[in-house]
Amino acid sequence: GLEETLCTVKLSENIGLPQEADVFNPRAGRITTVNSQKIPILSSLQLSAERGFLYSNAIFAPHWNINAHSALYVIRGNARIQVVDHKGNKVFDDEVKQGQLIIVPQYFAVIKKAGNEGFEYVAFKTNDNAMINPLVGRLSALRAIPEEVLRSSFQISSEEAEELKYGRQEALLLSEQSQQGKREVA
Amino acid sequence: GGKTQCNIQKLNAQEPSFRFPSEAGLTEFWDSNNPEFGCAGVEFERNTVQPKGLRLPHYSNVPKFVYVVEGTGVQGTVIPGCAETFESQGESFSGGQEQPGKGQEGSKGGQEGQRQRFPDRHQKLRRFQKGDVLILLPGFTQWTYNDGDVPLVTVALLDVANEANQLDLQSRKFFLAGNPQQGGGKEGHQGQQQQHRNIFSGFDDQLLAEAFNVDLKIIQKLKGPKDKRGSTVRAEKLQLFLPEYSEQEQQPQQQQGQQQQGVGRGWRSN
Repeated sequence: GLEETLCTVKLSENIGLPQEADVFNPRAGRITTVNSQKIPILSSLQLSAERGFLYSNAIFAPHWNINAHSALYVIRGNARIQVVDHKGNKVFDDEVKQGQLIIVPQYFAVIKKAGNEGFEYVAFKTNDNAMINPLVGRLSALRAIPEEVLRSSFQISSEEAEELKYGRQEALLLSEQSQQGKREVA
Repeated sequence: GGKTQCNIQKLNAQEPSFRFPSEAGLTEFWDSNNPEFGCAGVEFERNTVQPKGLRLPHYSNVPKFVYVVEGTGVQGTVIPGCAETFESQGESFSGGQEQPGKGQEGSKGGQEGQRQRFPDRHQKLRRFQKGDVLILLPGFTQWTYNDGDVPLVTVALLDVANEANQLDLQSRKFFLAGNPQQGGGKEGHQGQQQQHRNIFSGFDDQLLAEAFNVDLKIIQKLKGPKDKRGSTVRAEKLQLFLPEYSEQEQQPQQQQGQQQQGVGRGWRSN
């Protein structure tokens, strides 16, 4: 019965096609992921991958990997990447180019800004359901924290706390120039 | 088993080895270089938060299992992707009329108390008290506020050998605010107790301002380079939106009366 079970196991998936994108912002780019939800055998390997296309000067919101290390390989274009450790030290701040690889350890905060030519990459992650936690935007950790807590934590006014929470309505991929209101209707 | 060393000849009862006082609290660590900690793959810490103290938002690389020894408080845990299901009434503190719906630009000028504000939205808050255990998941942002009258004392086991931690066998805290002094466990043993900065500090101002879509002056405050308050700060006027604080629930008779008026107007039909 192996030919009906193991032999038919799904072992491939195209994550380069635009129509397969899981995250899409026409002003900033798209991301496609492959994880154990799409290819079940990845659960036994504890691996997943992410294919990213950042348009010119777009920003991937600062975030950290919750449950995985990430090995990011640059397919095309370039980007400025900064990585910060738990002491607030910048452990990487450089431009990465086609053919280069950077390892981003689990929990380290990272921000990516595409260059003028855009930025394409594939990131391999050491968890079959890798998750990130963004610091900016609609899905950010700051937006989930009460304004009062932000105000006391950063010693800022209520208005400034509101700006921090709602200054960006986009989720993960941030466009270069945002003319949107501080709290536009979704 | 392969990660830890358990060649122990003698066990010792131990007290905290490292103390880090902050503006409104104290964090104490046991020395995790002692062999029994290495064998168990754990670290241990004790936190004290004074009344009106706020432990700043942070996340850790290891799961924490917390027991509340004394006091009460409010726990905020940010679960990525979850909705902001708690919301304020917007105008509840100014005495004005509530603004229906979001997206309306409020008037920001004028005197305090007359300012129109949007409702604030955030994720669920959890109240805890003496005797409770709390599970703090690695990588999830958390903060704690002591809104009681007595110091909040908690002890916590940090499971550094947990498979969720793919870094080395050492706990790390990544603060989103302030400049907390850290250095428990192996760091402390090596005499590396130092002023850490929050994770925003490592990013460029301009890049952050662009990402947040805010002015540079707010980014400077976000980094807080001169913030010396430590990991637990005083937050006297923190007003959190919890169901127990709801005015409507404090005035059930009034609410009931309003409902009866509604029925009288024929609002029972759909």
